[in-house]
Amino acid sequence: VPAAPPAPLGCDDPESEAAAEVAVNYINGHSQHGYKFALNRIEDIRVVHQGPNNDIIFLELDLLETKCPILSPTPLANCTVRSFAEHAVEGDCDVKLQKVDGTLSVLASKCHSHADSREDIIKICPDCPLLEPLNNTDVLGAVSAALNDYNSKTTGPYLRLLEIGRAKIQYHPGHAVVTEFAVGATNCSAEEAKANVGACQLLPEDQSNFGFCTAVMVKRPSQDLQVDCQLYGHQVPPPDIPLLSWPGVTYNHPGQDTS
Amino acid sequence: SLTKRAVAEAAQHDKVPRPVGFVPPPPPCPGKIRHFDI
Repeated sequence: VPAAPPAPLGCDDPESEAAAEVAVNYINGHSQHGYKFALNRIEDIRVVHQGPNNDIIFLELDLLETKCPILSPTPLANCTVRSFAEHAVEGDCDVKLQKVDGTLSVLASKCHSHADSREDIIKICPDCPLLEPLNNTDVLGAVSAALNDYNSKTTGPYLRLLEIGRAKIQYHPGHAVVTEFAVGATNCSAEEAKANVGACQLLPEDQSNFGFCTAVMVKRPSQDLQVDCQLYGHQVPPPDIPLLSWPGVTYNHPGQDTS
Repeated sequence: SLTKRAVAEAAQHDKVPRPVGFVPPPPPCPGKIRHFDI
């Protein structure tokens, strides 16, 4: 009598969690924009037996954005998930994996990320500042002023903007633009950049040095600008992961698809 | 010979008595929420 098919996997079974961990690491490892995502919930899992020790696994995952930029070397386990009040961004991913002789590998993934609805946040936290569209002129102006301010004071390399990750505008008390953006070190010192900024290019892949800045630009009651940038130092990217697509600046919109 | 009994009657007879306090297992999916539900 043929053996009865194994009972369907539950979403909280160890095998499902192991598959989800491989999937999340793959998604973060192959993403080039925004922030790292953490697993919030395994929505569904389906296993299709191909043969002895050979299964295809279909996972439906619910992820949440963390505070770690995608290029940060910080391990995902140390990345804090953005709270609901900080205007969380959710990722819905469908991932296809193969499990051969117990080894899991990702065959394909498709994700859609989107910020939580403004109404939901306002309902719970009326005064919480909300995410702004990243091509908002106030946001663009604040990022430009912050990076210029940093470059005018740094003794390190001249930094170029890679992408704006997040921005919020606080309308009371006062008027403040809070931004987060990714930067890359160039082949110029800040001094050299003053002479000929056009010659300042991002460092080549084998010397690349990325970083991240946070800035708060207060407009009222009085003008103030706080900028903090941290460079990660050169990181050797894993061989099968392409580096950021150059050149130019990209704006990581909360709603985006990646495959 | 097999006689086909009405489903309701069969169900009545075949209903397995549940032990007192029986809690059905949670549905296998979706799984637990690790942070919060959006």
